Formats: sequence, C-alpha cells, structure tokens
Amino acid sequence: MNIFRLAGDMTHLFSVLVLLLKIHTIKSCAGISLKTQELYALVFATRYLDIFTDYISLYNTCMKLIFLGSSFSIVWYIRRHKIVRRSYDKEQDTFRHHFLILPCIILALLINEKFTVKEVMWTFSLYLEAVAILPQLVLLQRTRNIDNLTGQYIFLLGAYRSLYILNWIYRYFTEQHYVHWITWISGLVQTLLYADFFYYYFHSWKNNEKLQLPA
Amino acid sequence: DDDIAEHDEL
Repeated sequence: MNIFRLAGDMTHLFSVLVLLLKIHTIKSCAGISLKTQELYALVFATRYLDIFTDYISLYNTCMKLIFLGSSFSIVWYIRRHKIVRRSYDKEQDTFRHHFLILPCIILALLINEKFTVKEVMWTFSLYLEAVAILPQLVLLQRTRNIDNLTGQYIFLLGAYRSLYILNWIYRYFTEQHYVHWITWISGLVQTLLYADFFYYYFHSWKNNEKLQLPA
Repeated sequence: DDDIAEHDEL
C-alpha cells in the first residue's frame, strides 16, 4: 500500500459517500445518471467476485463490501425509493449504456492477462469502469446546470483514478515485475474522459461562478 | 512467466 493508492481509495470512498448522503438527505437524485450508477454497480459486482475466495487484507475486504453496498444502494434509491425516484429524469438520461457493456465484454475476451473466467470478468470491469462515467457526463451536458454536490462527486471520481495512476507509477518503480498494461491504459483512458470536466470545474471554481458546461 | 499476481488493488 502506498500513499497514492490510499489517497485514491479514500477519494473514491468519499465520492460514493457524498453521492449516497446527497440522495439520502435531500431525497433527490436530480442530475444523477442512473445508467452510470448501474454501470458502477456492475463494475464492482464483476471485479469483486474474489471477495469470498481470495482474502487479501481486512482493508481490501471491507472496502469491497462498502463499494458493493453503496453502489447497489444508490441504484436501489433511484429505482425503488418512492420519493427519490420521482426526481430521476429518465427522458434526459438516455445514453444507451448497453452499447458500452457489449464492447467491453468482447474486448475483455480478446485482450486480457489470462483467459480465465475470473480474469476476464476482472478485465471487463476495468474496461467498463473506464467508460461508466459517460452517461453521467452526457446527462450533465444536457441538463447543463450542475449542483455543486454532483460536481464534487464527479470531481472526486476523476481524482481517485488520477491518484491511482500515480500509484501505478510508484509501484512500477518500486516493485519488481509490476507491469499491468491493461490496467494502466484503461485507467488513463478513464482519467482523460474527465479531463474536459476538470477544465470547466477548475475554471468555475477559480472564477467562483456556477459550473456551466458548454452546450 | 510467473502466475499473474492476484489483483490486490480495489
């Protein structure tokens, strides 16, 4: 464990808790894409298959349970909660996320480190996580206004993966044989997708004005 | 190459 990875995990944890707290307290999911949340639940479900078979550390298991629990709770809130579901605008959240899942499955079957069920599922979860934010970014472009909690949520999500890139660089230089091209490339693609959001987020913060994405 | 080190990251 190194400081970059710990900071990345804490940032990631904080992003999902910010979102869960927002939905739970103001009983609204306005501006949140259910599709992105469903994709994240799928990412965790396919990545943490080994939670019951391979024990790595108490920290690792606890964090996996928290991520699984929070992502499925968020999906439940938006789909089932009688008040929250009313604030979900399904007309705007129209990104066909099934078009993301199939290419990720095919890519995971073609490009992986080892052709085993667990490894292919793990690779699928990496590719899917890289593109999971797209429905949310499209929704933001459409609704144009971003309430600051949603903005913070997306900022933290992007920041967590950027910290993970620093972690991979650190591990590459400090550990023998630590080479995971697939992880590195999908993590880089994921962070680049946030780049333009970061640009507008930083400028709105610097000019202390409401965050507006260009049409 | 050695067996893929299990994925110890989240």
